[in-house]
Amino acid sequence: SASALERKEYIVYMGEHLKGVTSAESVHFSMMEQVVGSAASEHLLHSYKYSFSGFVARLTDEEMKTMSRMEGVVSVFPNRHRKLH
Amino acid sequence: TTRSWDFMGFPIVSERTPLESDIIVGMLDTGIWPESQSFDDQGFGPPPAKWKGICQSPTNFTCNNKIIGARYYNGYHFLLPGEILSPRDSEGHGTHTASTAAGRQVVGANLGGLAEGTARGGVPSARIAVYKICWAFGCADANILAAFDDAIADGVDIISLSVGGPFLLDYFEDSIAIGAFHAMKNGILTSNSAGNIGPALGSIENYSPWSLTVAASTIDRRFVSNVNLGDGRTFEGSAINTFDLGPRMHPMIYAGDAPNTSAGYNGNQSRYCFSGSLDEKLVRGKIVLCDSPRIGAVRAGALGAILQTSFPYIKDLAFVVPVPITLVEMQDGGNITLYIKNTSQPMGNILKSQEEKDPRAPFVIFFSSRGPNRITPSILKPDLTAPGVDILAAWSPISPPTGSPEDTRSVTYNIISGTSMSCPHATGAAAYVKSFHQSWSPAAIKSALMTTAYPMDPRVNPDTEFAYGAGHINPRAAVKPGLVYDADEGDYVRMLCGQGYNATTLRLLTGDNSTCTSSNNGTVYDLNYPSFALAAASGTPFSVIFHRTVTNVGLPNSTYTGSFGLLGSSEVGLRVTPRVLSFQSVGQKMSFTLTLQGQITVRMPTIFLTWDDGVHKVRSPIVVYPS
Repeated sequence: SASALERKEYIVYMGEHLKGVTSAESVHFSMMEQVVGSAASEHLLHSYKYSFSGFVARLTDEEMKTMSRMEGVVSVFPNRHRKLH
Repeated sequence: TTRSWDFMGFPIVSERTPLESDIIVGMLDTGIWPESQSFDDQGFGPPPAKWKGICQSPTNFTCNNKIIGARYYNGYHFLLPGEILSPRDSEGHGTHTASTAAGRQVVGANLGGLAEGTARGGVPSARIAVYKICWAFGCADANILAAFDDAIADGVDIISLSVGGPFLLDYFEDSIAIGAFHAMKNGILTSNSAGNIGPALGSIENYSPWSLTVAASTIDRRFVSNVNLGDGRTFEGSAINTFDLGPRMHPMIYAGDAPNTSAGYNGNQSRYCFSGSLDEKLVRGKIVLCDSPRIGAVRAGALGAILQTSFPYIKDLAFVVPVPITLVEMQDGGNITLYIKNTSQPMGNILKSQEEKDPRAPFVIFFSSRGPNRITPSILKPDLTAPGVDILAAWSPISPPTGSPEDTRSVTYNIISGTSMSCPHATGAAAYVKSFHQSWSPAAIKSALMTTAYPMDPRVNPDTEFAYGAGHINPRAAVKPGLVYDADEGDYVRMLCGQGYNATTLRLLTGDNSTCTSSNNGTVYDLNYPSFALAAASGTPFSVIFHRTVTNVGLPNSTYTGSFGLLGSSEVGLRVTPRVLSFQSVGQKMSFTLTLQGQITVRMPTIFLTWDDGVHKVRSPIVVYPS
């Protein structure tokens, strides 16, 4: 269905820094390539690389499920909006 | 803050360390108004050497030696009118929280003459690093995580985050808990607001064990805007009303007598003061009495409005109003209605607000989110409470103080309420403790704040610890707690094992070979937390042992005796073993167990475990409640 193909913003959280990896961004890009294919750079929005590992990506429902099963992924969750208290 | 710090016994002249100016407070919020007097850098030296951040200043925004860093995170969202693509705060909230945590002293701060005094943060000499994560659409998780990622790397000492959402999320699907976890790993305590959806139980929005969760309570200052009637009577109204209508009386009209009939309204509709329901000719220049808290009368040209409300907490907090408005209780509103109905030329006035002393203070405000913690019921949340009601602090002059389009005022200080306001008080207190003890872990700082908190009165706080946690912050005492319940990343990992996380996930979180074994599984009770909570099956006997370790940070040779303070009678048996802890050195650790045995069908009355060496009282609440 159309909604299943619709891309939404997700956070792919991968925990602590990847040990022995020089570029977290390249790891994140490689994961996106595996799941999204040639559109990886278009849909990889931001990499967390200084204090922990993870990235923000636009994914379909199916891609989100695939991503959440990948090695090294702690969780994949939607980019929700919080409110000021 | 012109009253809040004094109210908690933390006067302007408190002991300070020169190292306070090395403390960097990271504010994740709506940005900052850098020209505010609260952030003047006169007298400040260059940023501390440990600072690695930047000042992202696209246009018209510059940092100084007080605001040493600033970044903004907009993701991929369009700006709404009035928003500024820079760390500059067009909302006011971030300026307010930053000045509460670490603003410098500003004499004579006030809002229209109200709450006048010296505004100040908890650590006036500390530096501020700004991470603008919130925009008109809200605060996206992606922005929150990006800010944590940068702030940790930049070298901040404390993180303050006054946002949340009504989502019940696993810790590692929650951006705030994830960010705070990595902050903790890097020695940074995150102070979080509890949430504003109380008083329902279980409404806490930030509940991770490694962060400090702060409830909101009142101070002993309340604002009243009274109503005077032509017959000499006065009724108490609730509002932060800066408008002075002068000494003379003004004509009054009941909204039900001024329907906009040309638009099809009758008196039964206009009495509620919906916009457009009132006849402008009849209300213009008059004080209108409305049967509901709506501002349609002012939009129709009224001089002012008296709004009746059945809201039960009207005397607990007041809101800044954009025009001369005050809220009155229904009974008083009924009397004012009778006066208007039975008087040929009813006259009255709405007085500019006055400050009154509130002898009930402090109590936790109704909106402050309550425990228990629904993700980990055996970790008590909130952790403590701090002032969050009618707090005056710095503001962005381009943002109306009420946010209302009717409000044309530009102010540099504003009075607002929320757990957003209590959180930076705790942040400031945590930074104050850190300035004296720069090597202390986030858990040790949190422990110091919790075990030295002032006891709250359960008679005015029926939700007791679920409302206020360990009690009300007491910054001066927190610097000298005597003992601390310390914890490191490994302790939280062991707790997470007990929570059911598998080794694969934990290894990713920690980046090492952490694993769950039979010896560290099922140990939520044993997280070295400064409070004790047990969710017990109703009517089922239980026997639970909590293991704790305390570190001596007081006198080298000190002997602490454990005792229980009980308010009311308890069906639960309590035992602490050993009852005496004798320390020979600072930094020495000693362990004890707390055993709870019994059976409950209702929540156990408040009990404290207190370790006392004659100088320090190290107090922890014990909460047993039906799961």
